Amino acid sequence: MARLTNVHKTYTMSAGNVVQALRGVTLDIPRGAFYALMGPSGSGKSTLLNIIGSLDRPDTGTITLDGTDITAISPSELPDIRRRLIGFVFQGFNLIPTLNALENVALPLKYEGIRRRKAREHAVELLEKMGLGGRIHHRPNELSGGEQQRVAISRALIMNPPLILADEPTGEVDTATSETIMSLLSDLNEKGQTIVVVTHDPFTASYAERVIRMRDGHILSPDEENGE
Amino acid sequence: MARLTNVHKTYTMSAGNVVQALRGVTLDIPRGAFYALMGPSGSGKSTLLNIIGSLDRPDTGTITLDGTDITAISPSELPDIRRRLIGFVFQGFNLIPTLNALENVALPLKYEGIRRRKAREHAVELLEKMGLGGRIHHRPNELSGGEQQRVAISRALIMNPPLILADEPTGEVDTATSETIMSLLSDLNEKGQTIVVVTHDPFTASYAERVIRMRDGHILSPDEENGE
Ligand SMILES: Nc1ncnc2c1ncn2[C@@H]1O[C@H](COP(=O)(O)OP(=O)(O)OP(=O)(O)O)[C@@H](O)[C@H]1O
Ligand SMILES: Nc1ncnc2c1ncn2[C@@H]1O[C@H](COP(=O)(O)OP(=O)(O)OP(=O)(O)O)[C@@H](O)[C@H]1O
Ligand SMILES: [Mg+2]
Ligand SMILES: [Mg+2]
Repeated sequence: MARLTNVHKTYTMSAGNVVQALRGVTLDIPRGAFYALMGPSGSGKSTLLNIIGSLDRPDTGTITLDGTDITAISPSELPDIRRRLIGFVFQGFNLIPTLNALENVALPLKYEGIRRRKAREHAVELLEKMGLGGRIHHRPNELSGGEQQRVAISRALIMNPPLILADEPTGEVDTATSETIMSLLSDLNEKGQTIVVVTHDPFTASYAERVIRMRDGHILSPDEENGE
Repeated sequence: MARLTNVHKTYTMSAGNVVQALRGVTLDIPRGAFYALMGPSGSGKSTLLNIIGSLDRPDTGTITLDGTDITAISPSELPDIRRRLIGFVFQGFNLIPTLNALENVALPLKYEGIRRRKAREHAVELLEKMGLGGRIHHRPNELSGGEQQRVAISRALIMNPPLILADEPTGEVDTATSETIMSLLSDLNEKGQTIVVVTHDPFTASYAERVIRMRDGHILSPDEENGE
């Protein structure tokens, strides 16, 4: 589904100092995989997820999504690939402040020209699964942190994307709500969707079939993980 | 330090439906206490913290801060009380996007007219304690989620406020970084600062002397917590 080969990403600050966020990442995410990505704050997880999701470009290295080398094609082709393939849950949610929960979740469907009533039903159903049935008309600033998080998750899932990239989807919620979110993701994975979840929470990571650990822009080999 | 008596807070939506966020909260936070506040997403924790911090007003009930009934005084007096007494870590961080980490943290000091060099030294020291020594010139959008969180925490602590109100201060960070944050708060508590931390994370809550649990806008009695 996604394959990264020797991906490097460096940020250069205006003062000239340099942050090497990814230092040669090679990773294969097979179709139907359910991976958790863990590591210290600042180790490069969000950067890696953004690059897998084509929201950011590596400096060197290649990324293949669903067979297409997205580092080789024109950037103008990326939005269509992204829309077709990927549902992204952002660490900061990125909800549209002027739209309510229902409108935020239905937005990708509207873009696809799906009939308004059908889009609305699908969005309501998903929000209810997330326990937000009573909050669908609330705008983001009328929602709690964990409620905003669940709206962001719902928006990412509404198109049943083949690849789900979730950056800390349970960071603002209690264990019971985490369970609701992660079992929904497990169900989708059983139906064939590929899932990568960045998380700091071992309980959340336990739903994945495999945990990938990062440190300082590197993915750790199993030996490195065990402190060798 | 802070005392709430029968505090109610209701949000009324434009469509007329009503959300009872706090349904009669009575709570005493003694000087020098270190409390954790836990409960399901949407149960009213942030609303309660905002009201304790005078950032929001209850509909009914009283709040006393350091001996002053803040529900009885003119709202124009609140900013001074708040600045003198409270350091607030927001669930959404609320960093100023155009300022870098150092400037964000030094901002409360500048407001107090503290000499610029002294303010800068104090801010750098705190950021280094938070593991952000190499990131002080980064703006928020040049920081990871957990780095932004630590900048928000540093800004709240920079004035050594008597009362620290922290809304999910470890939601975006790994366990080791949580430990750094929570042991810093423990040190401050040992020196006499009063601390209330809202959290979903039992590890974070374990640093507190007492856990207060909420559900549906209520604080649970110990019996209710035990499911009686
Ligand atoms: N635009 C940028 N300019 C400079 N440095 C950046 C920029 N964006 C991120 N960084 C740095 O790159 C490093 C990796 O960032 P990233 O957001 O990938 O970390 P992360 O593993 O997701 O951390 P967290 O767990 O805190 O969310 C961080 O140290 C961060 O300061
Ligand atoms: N401005 C508002 N208008 C209407 N309802 C609101 C508003 N702000 C909050 N609410 C509702 O009040 C309830 C309590 O919100 P609050 O932010 O205090 O919850 P919380 O316990 O902090 O949740 P979380 O753990 O998800 O952060 C939520 O159900 C939320 O939808
Ligand atoms: Mg991140
Ligand atoms: Mg909250």
